[in-house]
Amino acid sequence: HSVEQNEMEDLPACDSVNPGNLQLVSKLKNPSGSCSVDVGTMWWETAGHKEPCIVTACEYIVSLWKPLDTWQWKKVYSWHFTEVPVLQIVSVPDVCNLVCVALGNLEIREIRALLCSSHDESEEQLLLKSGNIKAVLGLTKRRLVTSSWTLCDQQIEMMTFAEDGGSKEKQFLMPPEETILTFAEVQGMQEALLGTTIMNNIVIWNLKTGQLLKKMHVGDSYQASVCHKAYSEMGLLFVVLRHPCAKGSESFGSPVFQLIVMNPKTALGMGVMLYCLPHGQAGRFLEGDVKDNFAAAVLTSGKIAIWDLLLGHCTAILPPISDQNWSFVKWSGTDSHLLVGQKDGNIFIYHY
Amino acid sequence: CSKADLGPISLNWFEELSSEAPP
Repeated sequence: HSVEQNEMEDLPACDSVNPGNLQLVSKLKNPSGSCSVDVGTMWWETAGHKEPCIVTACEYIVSLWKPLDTWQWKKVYSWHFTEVPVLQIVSVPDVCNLVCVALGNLEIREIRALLCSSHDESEEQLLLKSGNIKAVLGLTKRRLVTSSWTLCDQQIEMMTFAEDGGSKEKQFLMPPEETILTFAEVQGMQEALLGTTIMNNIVIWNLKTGQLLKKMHVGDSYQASVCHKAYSEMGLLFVVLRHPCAKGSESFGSPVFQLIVMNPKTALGMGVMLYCLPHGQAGRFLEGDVKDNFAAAVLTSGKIAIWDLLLGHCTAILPPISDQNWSFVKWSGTDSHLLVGQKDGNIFIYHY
Repeated sequence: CSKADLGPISLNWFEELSSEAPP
């Protein structure tokens, strides 16, 4: 296979593009030519040496980049797709040498595992699931959960991978009556999983038993909300949702994320905090990622905004570089970096 | 709104809901 090295082009001056606490450390250019769609991180192990790698996705090519010295990257593997384009990278925590991708046009039609054969180092892909897939999430402890519809039933399926990304176990979770749109892990509770439904409810599963534990309505003011993160504290469930209808006209600013608290025993909840854009900044949520206490969002203005969820305010705004709007943002799963990308294949890595 | 509006709180909500829910 070919080994390409990214060009370390002249990086833009830090002062002009790195507001707040963001420090540009590296850039890689995905030269495939087609539209970039996503970025992610994963661990890759060769000869007992584990390295944090970057995965980039264009419409029909997914590439694995290994680190060189001094923050440069080389492309070492590429997986090619011919019929169905890539929609998103699905990283699976706690597993080495495996990353998953969701393929489809508008909706997910396939989930594939991307591997590399250890004996001849050739790229392999394995179809994990196909059909009318609504949601997918990689979970801690090498697990992957999907929701899909057959003719009349919704299936919620969890797969568990072996440590080397190999053989897998399957388990079904009890499906709710409503279509699941997204999943979120509950931080610190490995056996709990949340789902947000099309009817504006949050459901909780016990992943060990597959039981559906509770359905909680999040209220009509949170319509079509998507859950990004949850944690349990003092018997209450705190949930970070993206704000569904942020408008610049609201008097308190433009909310992009919101924190709500729910009592899982009573299914009662209330709003705790809105995470708004600073005055003078406009834009609605396009896509985003939440990790630990930090949320990042690509806005319709083409900028990226970052919030400290504990402080409650926006801590950095990253304007477009070279007049190219940002199109995706991910927190690294292997360290404390932010990966941001443009449609033309430029990926920038910031330390935060 | 206050914490009281959320009703009785249990630190063991996950275990309790698991024992109450259908298998």
